[in-house]
Amino acid sequence: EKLFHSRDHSDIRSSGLHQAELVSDLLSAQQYLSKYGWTEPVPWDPSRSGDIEPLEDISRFQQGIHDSGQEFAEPTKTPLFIEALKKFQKLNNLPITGKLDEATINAMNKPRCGVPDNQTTKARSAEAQTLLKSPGNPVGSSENMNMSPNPPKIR
Amino acid sequence: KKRFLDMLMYSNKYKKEQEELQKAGKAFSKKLLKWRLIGEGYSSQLSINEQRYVFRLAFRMWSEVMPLDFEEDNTSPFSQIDIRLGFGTGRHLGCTRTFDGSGQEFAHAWFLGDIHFDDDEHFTAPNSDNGISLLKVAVHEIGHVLGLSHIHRTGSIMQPNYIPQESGFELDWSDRKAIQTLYGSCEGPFDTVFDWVRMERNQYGELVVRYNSYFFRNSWYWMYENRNNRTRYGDPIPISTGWQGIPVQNIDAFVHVWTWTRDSRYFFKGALFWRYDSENDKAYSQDTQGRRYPRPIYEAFPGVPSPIDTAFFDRRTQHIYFFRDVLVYAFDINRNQVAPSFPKTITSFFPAVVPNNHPKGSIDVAYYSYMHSSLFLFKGKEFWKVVNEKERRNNPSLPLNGLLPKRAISEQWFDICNVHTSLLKM
Repeated sequence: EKLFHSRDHSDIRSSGLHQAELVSDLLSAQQYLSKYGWTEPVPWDPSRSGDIEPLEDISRFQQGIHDSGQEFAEPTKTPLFIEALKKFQKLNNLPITGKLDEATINAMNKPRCGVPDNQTTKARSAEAQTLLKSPGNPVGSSENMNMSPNPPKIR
Repeated sequence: KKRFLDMLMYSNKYKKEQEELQKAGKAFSKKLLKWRLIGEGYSSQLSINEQRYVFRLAFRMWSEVMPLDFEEDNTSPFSQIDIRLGFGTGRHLGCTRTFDGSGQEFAHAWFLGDIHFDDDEHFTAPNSDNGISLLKVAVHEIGHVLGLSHIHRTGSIMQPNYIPQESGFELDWSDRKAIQTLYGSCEGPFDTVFDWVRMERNQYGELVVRYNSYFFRNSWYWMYENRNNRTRYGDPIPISTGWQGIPVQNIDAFVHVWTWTRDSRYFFKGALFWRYDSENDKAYSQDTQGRRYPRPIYEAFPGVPSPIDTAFFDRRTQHIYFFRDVLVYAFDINRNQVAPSFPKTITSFFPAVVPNNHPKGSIDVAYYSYMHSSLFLFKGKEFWKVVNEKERRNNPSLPLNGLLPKRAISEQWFDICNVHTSLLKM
């Protein structure tokens, strides 16, 4: 069982055996960006049968072969990677350096939802695609509505 | 195990339904969605009741802002369950996306489908401090299942990263509009709507008047916060919870007779009426002459038929206006009788400013709003605003008590949404 001492289990500590692999270097950062759709939208099939295509094939990405066919000295520092990194930094209100700095690594290691940030579902029309791409603009809601001014009171 | 997976993944009914929705590509088309915390997917960290309570609250929070109801269903066949929730670790519940252990990914959801939570994460129930709030994650993932993607906007529940929250979180205006883009806004007739006026002393000891707006429907009600453009968080709640001694459902009207000498509040239902004690917040059991409440309407308001559709008190004329079918009756509270030349047709007493743009009769609600300093007549999903004095001064051509063209109630009073009766009492 998970270790705890207090009656309400509030001090429960995970065993530490199953720890998520944290982003720490260029390779793990590029896997993160690919996994959550920052390099290109990840197909997120709605049907439960889960016949989802395997996540974007990283090997093409790793070989540093960009569409233009140029090869790069370090496999992960492709324009695709830098562009994805900048997009990630922009939407997470980080300094847009295009470099894997500490702030970016911390942001990547925050607890998050497993659904990709940029995804396509077969059912989603292209229109939904462009909506997803425009930063900060949720599907259909208009920004000019004033935010409800008051902070939420406890329910 | 194989049979279970087949049942879970490939039942024909489910696939047909999903293809239909996929064609639409947007959202569920049903108005009542069934959900279940699957038996193989209980968390090892919270009691089952705690888990179910959190999910009930999470579904209620969405239902409070959109025209969909959610009901927990632990008995129907699996294929009829719309949203299935479960906890797992690593490779789990036949899912193709493996969890990564404690840290980083804490849950995922399938559009129009299932929600899985990583049980290696330290999920906590509401009001406990450290750990990841299961409620907040559940509301986020339900948002995905309903069709929302990640939204990179401060304050949105659909931000991909988990943001710890000191006190309770709520769905803000933009998240509400985002989901209503997919499902439409909440609409429907009301039984009665009124502003409840209170006398209070401010910090300087001065007597001040405050009011709160209430919307009643069936056996529940909302308080509407005008300055926030939304209902109170956590509404609707049962009438029986907030209002003692009055009928617990289908109130016909509320009237506040408020003059220099009188301050009486009445609830009407059917042939009867109740007087409400504002000081002690409950209905009076009897009047000053010892007559027991509820009393027959005809007894205290001679000449007024019952049941009525609705009613309101006009402080300028000191008349209570009772509506029934296509007629309106003006009751003079000082002479205790229906005023001469009444009843009149509603179309004549409240003439349409734009020809034929008029509710004609069977008015649901006559609501005088202090916020808008205007009387509104509600019928079904729409309202007609009665021309007020200020508007007539600016435009003398407007008729007395003229009705301006109708508008949708949901365009002026936002997000007044039902919740499933099983979620009414949390």
